[in-house]
Amino acid sequence: SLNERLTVVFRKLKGHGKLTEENIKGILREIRLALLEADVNFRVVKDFIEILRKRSIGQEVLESLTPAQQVIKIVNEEVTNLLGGERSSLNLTGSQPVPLMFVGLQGSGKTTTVGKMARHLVRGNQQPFLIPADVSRPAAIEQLRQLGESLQVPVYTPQPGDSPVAICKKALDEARGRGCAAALIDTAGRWHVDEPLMEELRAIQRAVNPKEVLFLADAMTGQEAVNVACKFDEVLNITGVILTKMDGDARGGAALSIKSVTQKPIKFIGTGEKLDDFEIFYPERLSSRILG
Amino acid sequence: VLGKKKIDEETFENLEEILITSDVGPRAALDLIERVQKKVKYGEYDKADRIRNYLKDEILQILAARQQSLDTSKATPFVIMTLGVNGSGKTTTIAKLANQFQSEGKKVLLAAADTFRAAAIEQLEVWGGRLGCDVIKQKKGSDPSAVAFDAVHAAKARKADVLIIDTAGRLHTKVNLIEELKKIKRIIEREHPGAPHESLLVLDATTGQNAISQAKTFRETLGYTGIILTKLDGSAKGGVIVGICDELEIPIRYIGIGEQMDDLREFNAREFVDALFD
Ligand SMILES: Nc1nc2c(ncn2[C@@H]2O[C@H](COP(=O)(O)OP(=O)(O)OP(=O)(O)O)[C@@H](O)[C@H]2O)c(=O)[nH]1
Ligand SMILES: Nc1nc2c(ncn2[C@@H]2O[C@H](COP(=O)(O)OP(=O)(O)OP(=O)(O)O)[C@@H](O)[C@H]2O)c(=O)[nH]1
Ligand SMILES: [Mg+2]
Ligand SMILES: [Mg+2]
Repeated sequence: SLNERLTVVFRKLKGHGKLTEENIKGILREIRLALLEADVNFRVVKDFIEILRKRSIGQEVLESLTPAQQVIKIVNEEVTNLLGGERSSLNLTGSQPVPLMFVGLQGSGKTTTVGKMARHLVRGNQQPFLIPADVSRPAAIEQLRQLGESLQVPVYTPQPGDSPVAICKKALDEARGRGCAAALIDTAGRWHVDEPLMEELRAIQRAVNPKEVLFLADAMTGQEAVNVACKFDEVLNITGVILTKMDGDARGGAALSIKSVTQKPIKFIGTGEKLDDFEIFYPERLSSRILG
Repeated sequence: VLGKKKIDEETFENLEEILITSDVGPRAALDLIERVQKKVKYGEYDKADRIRNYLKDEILQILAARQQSLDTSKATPFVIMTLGVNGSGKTTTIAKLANQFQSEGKKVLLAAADTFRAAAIEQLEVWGGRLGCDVIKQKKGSDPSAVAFDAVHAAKARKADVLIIDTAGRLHTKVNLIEELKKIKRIIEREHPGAPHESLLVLDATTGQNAISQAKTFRETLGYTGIILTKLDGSAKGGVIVGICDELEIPIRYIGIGEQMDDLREFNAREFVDALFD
């Protein structure tokens, strides 16, 4: 782990008196390696190491009797700060049904997470309405229908041939008629660089005015996480991020990249395939996981 | 002399950035750079293009050794099983493989052995319908090994050339789910000795260093005979496959380049390396 590696680095430096710029370089190299291995974006790591460098040549490390502990403390603080900020909850303000949109790359966990969010809302006494707006993936509509059925939550039945925008408009009307508190929109997975499909998301957004546009990110995403999140944010002005598949052993550095670059809050995490594998996000836990 | 050293450092830093941002990983990147540094001759340190080509060649050597296509004529029925983490593209890849084999004149049978996830069976059935290909299935929640059992028998009875078995996505860290895969494999082998003739690990090209953990863990706990790298049609380069090839020496059969049934290509090391440096 980074903790262990830094302790080894510092042990080698013991008895050399004050820490020098050279010592700091060695320490920062270890931290850089740990972050890159955790999939934090190359550029994000560069900027982050610079922040760390400025803090580690400061009094708190150089004057400390336990510089290793001090550096580790600083790294943890900076990562947690980057990941956290104000604890962000779901925005369910405004007239009901409050539309919530779920977007992201292919296979990132959107449909399953719509189900998880529905269960979360039911437990909070808010009746959700599910809207399957993915008309391209085979059996995507059926997938959401089955999830809704398992929760005994109503799901819109799209008319064959209807576009995603038409589906959302009609579904929202039905949700309103049913008196549902929230309308959850499942969209098809798509590349951030697919302009027509990104425009389709914009069209859905313009048509239904969602209170939340939640970007789903797979915890194991690599270096491209930054570009993907940036593009989705640029096109839609996302309101939050949900990290999925956190029950694996991916370090999750993509989260740090996404958060630091978009500044949008990570609101929830997916921790399994069942609909109750859904938790509120805690930055300190992810911080120690990324650092390894 | 000082100026020369600076150019040399900058060239290697730029190359390291290309490798890392392509998900090759920092240790693998450093290892590759060091191998290249040994090759660069004294007078070449300011020739950035030549150094870049040394690096490309180094990677090409690693990948070309793993460019081995699949030969389904080795057995009848030739049984293929897909495996991999959730959402990596297994089911869609099966449709692509079926399409490929059918275009070669083979009779293909599919098995919907993901009996767990919502609409997994229906998803494969839609593809079967589009391909004109039968899908062996049972009720949702049934034992995937039972589906595999039925499928092997059906493949023999119907004289299918290829049988492709879809399994549920599972994280490599879930021991009980790995056990489930082992049982499916045992049943297949028991009903058709030698089968599955190919077990394909389906890896998502947008995945970072965790792909190495996936490749290693599936290898240690279960074993597989080929890799398919999907979603290479986006911006991700799939560089993590370099380290995987170097260490695990498992063939890369195909790449997935889209969501339709003809979005499959045989893995080509040269094209892959060129794309890495695009
Ligand atoms: N282990 C684990 N699996 C998850 C999690 N969230 C989703 N999955 C699984 O990931 C796979 C993909 O989930 P989907 O909900 O179909 O993903 P999607 O984003 O809707 O996919 P597309 O619509 O094709 O883009 C499924 O096997 C899910 O069960 C999670 O938090 N942990
Ligand atoms: N762009 C692109 N999308 C792909 C590719 N392969 C699969 N997909 C998409 O990725 C998503 C997940 O594909 P699936 O085939 O359902 O993946 P899976 O591994 O079977 O998922 P689970 O069974 O839930 O684990 C779907 O939206 C597919 O269309 C590919 O090569 N390129
Ligand atoms: Mg979906
Ligand atoms: Mg599948």
